[in-house]
Amino acid sequence: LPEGEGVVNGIEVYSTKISCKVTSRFAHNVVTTRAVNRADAAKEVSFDVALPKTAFITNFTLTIDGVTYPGNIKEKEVAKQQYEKAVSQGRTAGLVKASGRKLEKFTVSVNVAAGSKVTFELTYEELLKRRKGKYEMYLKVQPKQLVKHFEVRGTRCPVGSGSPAGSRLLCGVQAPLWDPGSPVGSRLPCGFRLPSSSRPVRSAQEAEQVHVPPRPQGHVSFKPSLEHQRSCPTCADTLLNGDFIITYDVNRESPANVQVVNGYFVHFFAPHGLPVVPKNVVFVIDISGSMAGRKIEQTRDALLKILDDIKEEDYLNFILFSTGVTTWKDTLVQATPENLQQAREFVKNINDEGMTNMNGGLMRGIGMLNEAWDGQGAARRSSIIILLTDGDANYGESRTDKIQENVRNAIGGKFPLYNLGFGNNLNYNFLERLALENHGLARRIYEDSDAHLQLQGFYEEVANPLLMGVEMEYPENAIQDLTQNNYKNFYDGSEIVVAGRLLDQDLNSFKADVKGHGAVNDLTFTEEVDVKELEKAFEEQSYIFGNYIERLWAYLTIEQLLDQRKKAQGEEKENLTAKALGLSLKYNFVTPLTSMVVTKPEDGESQTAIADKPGEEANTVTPSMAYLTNYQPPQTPYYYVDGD
Amino acid sequence: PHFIIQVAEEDDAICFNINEDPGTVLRLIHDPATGLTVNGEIIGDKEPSPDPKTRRTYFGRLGIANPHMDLQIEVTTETLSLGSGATRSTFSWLDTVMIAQDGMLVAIHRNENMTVSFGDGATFVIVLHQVWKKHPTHRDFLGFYVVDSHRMSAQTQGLLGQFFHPFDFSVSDVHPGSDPTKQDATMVVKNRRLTVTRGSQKDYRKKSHTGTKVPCWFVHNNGEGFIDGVHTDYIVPSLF
Repeated sequence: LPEGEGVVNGIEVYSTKISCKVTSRFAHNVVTTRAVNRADAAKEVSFDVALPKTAFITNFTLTIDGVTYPGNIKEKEVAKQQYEKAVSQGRTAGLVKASGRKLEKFTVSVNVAAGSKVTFELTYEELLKRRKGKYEMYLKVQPKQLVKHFEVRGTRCPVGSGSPAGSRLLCGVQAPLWDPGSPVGSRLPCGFRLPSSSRPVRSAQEAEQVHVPPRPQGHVSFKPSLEHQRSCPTCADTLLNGDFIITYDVNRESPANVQVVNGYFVHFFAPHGLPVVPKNVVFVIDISGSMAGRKIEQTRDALLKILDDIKEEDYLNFILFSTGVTTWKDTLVQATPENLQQAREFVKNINDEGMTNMNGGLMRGIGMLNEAWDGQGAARRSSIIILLTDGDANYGESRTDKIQENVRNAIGGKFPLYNLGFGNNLNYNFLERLALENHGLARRIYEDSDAHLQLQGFYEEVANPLLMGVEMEYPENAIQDLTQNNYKNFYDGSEIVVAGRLLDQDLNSFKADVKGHGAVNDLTFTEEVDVKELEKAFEEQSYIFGNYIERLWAYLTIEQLLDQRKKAQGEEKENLTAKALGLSLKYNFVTPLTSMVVTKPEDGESQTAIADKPGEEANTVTPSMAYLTNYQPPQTPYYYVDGD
Repeated sequence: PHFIIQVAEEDDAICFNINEDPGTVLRLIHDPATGLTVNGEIIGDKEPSPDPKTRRTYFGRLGIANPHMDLQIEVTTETLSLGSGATRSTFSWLDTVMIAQDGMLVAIHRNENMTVSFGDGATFVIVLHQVWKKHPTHRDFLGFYVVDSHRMSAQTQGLLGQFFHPFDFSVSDVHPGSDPTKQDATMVVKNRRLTVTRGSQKDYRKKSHTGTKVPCWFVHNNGEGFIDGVHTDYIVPSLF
């Protein structure tokens, strides 16, 4: 850089590299930033990374003047004591806190002596989940100043299962490139979204590169030059502020794929070509006063769009709850064109009123599905109940544990309950617990201009069940530590992932069966797994990262233990917590139960940095804003990271 | 495609070829009592021989229809699809899957074969013959085997179906044929005298790659005299 250029407040960030490597849906990301203090005095350098909420940090290191200080995973309480000690000594701290819909923000500040260099390296891992036929790897890129060497590099490493080209990158980067002439932006195979307030990148082709070679490994890179980063030809500030999104799907030759390495296996299952199972769907909608205005409008918009997508063989009904409970029809009705037209009229007239009788609404909806369930006999239909609420129950039964009990008893494990929490003024943990307990899931709907699209998007995810009662079966005497292996429904565009451990490392082969009920028939998919052949194939690809299946198994197990923990109580909860904690510590995952601590002895005194992972409850509390407000440049380097 | 008719009573087999243009659909089985029908569409090599006599043809697409069950099964060298009313399930030859539906059982064995059983009285096996994808001439094709037909009615017709009922044949006057490595003979079947040649064909049900040799008496000229009518009587307009 010319003298002074790219140096802000004495700090030059001369390199930021984000390396994303995806192996069989398991993403391994390393963010490395190198900076130097060009000033005459000690200066603070901040390192901010937004990482997906579903990711677990697995390492964080600081390198100052060539000396690396590694991160150590610790139980949260232990780490907290170190953190509190540091705070009590008046030192500043960084935060890991929820940031937007998909991300958590990891922040750390470090004081760097004059002329010293610092390197931050953060590693996180994530199991990418398939939704609507694609996996998405999402990065938020927002450097605070010009960076001489800035690069985001994505690599998709295929894995062999007897077929070396079994997986391939189907899409490169998909993000609209900002175009002053178009508010939507033009789409390029590889792009970078820039805020509309910025001027456009002068040459998109220079700014992005997509390399998807014919060989199995695929690369995508984004490497803007300084010219591309500048907000104007003579400006020293950066315009880089966007989303880097890699979407892809795998080339799926058969519905199942089993991979085995070092005694651990993972079984991916996503059949296609099957007809959609007709469904009974009940929408239980909160129309209490708090839904007034935009929320009720967006709900109406979403429901109208959903009605356009409902298939004629489906049955549906709407249950509205406020102080009372009203229904569109007394029973489920078929989605004939006439009924759908009536439904549209009904939806258009939904208005807010009264309080929140969630229990009443749910009981009515569940009762209706139960009636249909009992009446349909052997008919092949999938039943789904979708609850949308923006607040806590405050009329009728408002005790959450009682609502849980009522719902659990009423559903009796027959069908899944999906809970959509609209906005922030609700007990999301309760909704999540309620859904998980009934084989469903909870999703937060963010109050924003696209809330109707979020609602509609969720419906699309569950609108096309292809199989019901899916069970993944393995020989009992050969497999142990299996992750969840039965699912109420398999939805088109999603994927079931089951991982486990081989009991006998010398096992030559085993059989993996997947059983499910389709729209017209019962299916059993069988995968003959030749362990030795797979091990050999993977040996040849050990350059990827050898133990990823073991880590994937650990990730999935911890994730499911944490979910089970949400709905458990007493001793069961303690056992689940202990198991999840043990695995988090063993595999170096920063989960809601652990923290990562970086300690550097400094003049006989330990200096501490902590990386934490907030849970969903973090959204309901105000994150600490105290850091850096009382900043006094210390005499010695210091660095802290904290979770909120 | 070549046809093999095993005659258990005689512990012998009779075989014949049907030579027709690619695209032709032949009726293999039709049971008017149940409506169960099996048709096959002929494909040729990638680079067909200019000489019709040496042209090789196979079955590339097979259709099984059971109107009583409102069922259609279409099998190609790429996909296998089951249609039931308006719904259709599609599978690939890379799947190993068992499908149970209203008394019918379909089992697909990855890259090998597919078994279709209607109750306990009719079982068919479709074998996938794979060749090297970049082979300049040959292409993948299908084989069709009837494993069990005892529940099919006496009125069953078709190039295969007409032989589901017991029939007699006798072979005499075995003598060297025009090809000195093979023997010709006189066969009496269906009250007709035919000149047949001793040869062999392969059954690929058990050994899908190498097959098992089945010695048989070969009937010339598209099975003329052995099949009812002439082979063109079995040409139908479409797979279903």
